[in-house]
Amino acid sequence: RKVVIDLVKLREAEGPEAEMVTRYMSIIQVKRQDFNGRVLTIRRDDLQALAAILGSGVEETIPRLDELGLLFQPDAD
Amino acid sequence: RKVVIDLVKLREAEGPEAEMVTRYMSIIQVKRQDFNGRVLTIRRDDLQALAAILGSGVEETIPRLDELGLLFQPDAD
Ligand SMILES: Nc1nc2c(ncn2[C@@H]2O[C@@H]3COP(=O)(O)O[C@H]4[C@@H](O)[C@H](n5cnc6c(=O)[nH]c(N)nc65)O[C@@H]4COP(=O)(O)O[C@H]3[C@H]2O)c(=O)[nH]1
Ligand SMILES: Nc1nc2c(ncn2[C@@H]2O[C@@H]3COP(=O)(O)O[C@H]4[C@@H](O)[C@H](n5cnc6c(=O)[nH]c(N)nc65)O[C@@H]4COP(=O)(O)O[C@H]3[C@H]2O)c(=O)[nH]1
Ligand SMILES: Nc1nc2c(ncn2[C@@H]2O[C@@H]3COP(=O)(O)O[C@H]4[C@@H](O)[C@H](n5cnc6c(=O)[nH]c(N)nc65)O[C@@H]4COP(=O)(O)O[C@H]3[C@H]2O)c(=O)[nH]1
Ligand SMILES: Nc1nc2c(ncn2[C@@H]2O[C@@H]3COP(=O)(O)O[C@H]4[C@@H](O)[C@H](n5cnc6c(=O)[nH]c(N)nc65)O[C@@H]4COP(=O)(O)O[C@H]3[C@H]2O)c(=O)[nH]1
Repeated sequence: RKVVIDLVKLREAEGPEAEMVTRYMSIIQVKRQDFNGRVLTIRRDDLQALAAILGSGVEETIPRLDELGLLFQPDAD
Repeated sequence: RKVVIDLVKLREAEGPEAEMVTRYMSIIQVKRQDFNGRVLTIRRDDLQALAAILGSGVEETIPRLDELGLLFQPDAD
């Protein structure tokens, strides 16, 4: 399963964790010059960095992103 | 500088090195489901694997790909 972040939901999210995820995603968007603005798929390896940012274990990172409503749901619209 | 392979030129190229580069690119294309068919940009880290395939040092890989005519030239058409 790929880690696909919903950038629309990320912009609407509030709180310190959402802010940190926003900052991490911005760095990747700028490195790529990827301004599609809807979704951003990151590397499996990035879960390690996100876990450190969110203060969770690597295996809790995807559930935490899901709880925050930040994972892209392809069938949700 | 990104390593951008010209897939049109790769299809026209002949010889054992071109065949090995073709095989390596196919693996990446299938992993990504990326069938744009024109260009494929690979990771800097992949130069190590390509060097092993081409039997060159890592620093000679880009010049070798260039000699083989496989690097995408944005202003060439
Ligand atoms: N579809 C696809 N294409 C891939 C993949 N890996 C590399 N590429 C392609 O290869 C280019 C160079 O990758 P890089 O040398 O690792 O250099 C990358 C890398 O250092 C960093 N980067 C970009 N996206 C990510 C990401 O999601 N996570 C991390 N950790 N770094 C990233 O920014 C540099 C530039 O990125 P791009 O402009 O996107 O340029 C990327 C992209 O066109 C992949 O798994 N799937
Ligand atoms: N801009 C952007 N769009 C995203 C991202 N993640 C998902 N998508 C969207 O969802 C499809 C699947 O993306 P993928 O898993 O990265 O899989 C992609 C990717 O591996 C590769 N690809 C497509 N365009 C590029 C590109 O400009 N550069 C590189 N390096 N790879 C690309 O081809 C595959 C198929 O692409 P598509 O079906 O045309 O379209 C993409 C795109 O519409 C993202 O981080 N940024
Ligand atoms: N060595 C190498 N392996 C490659 C390359 N392209 C794809 N792969 C492998 O194939 C998996 C799926 O790639 P994707 O569909 O493009 O799906 C990718 C893509 O949508 C995005 N991504 C990762 N790195 C980059 C990057 O540097 N630039 C861009 N634009 N997107 C990236 O994150 C998704 C998941 O990445 P991973 O978990 O790393 O998982 C990647 C990686 O294991 C490549 O050029 N070189
Ligand atoms: N993971 C993911 N990332 C995406 C996707 N579409 C675009 N991107 C990201 O957004 C950047 C800009 O894409 P672009 O200008 O639409 O358009 C791209 C595209 O038209 C073309 N291109 C270059 N390399 C590739 C490649 O490996 N595959 C594909 N399909 N197109 C590529 O050149 C431009 C610059 O490409 P990049 O340097 O790779 O830089 C890409 C890549 O980092 C996607 O579907 N998935």
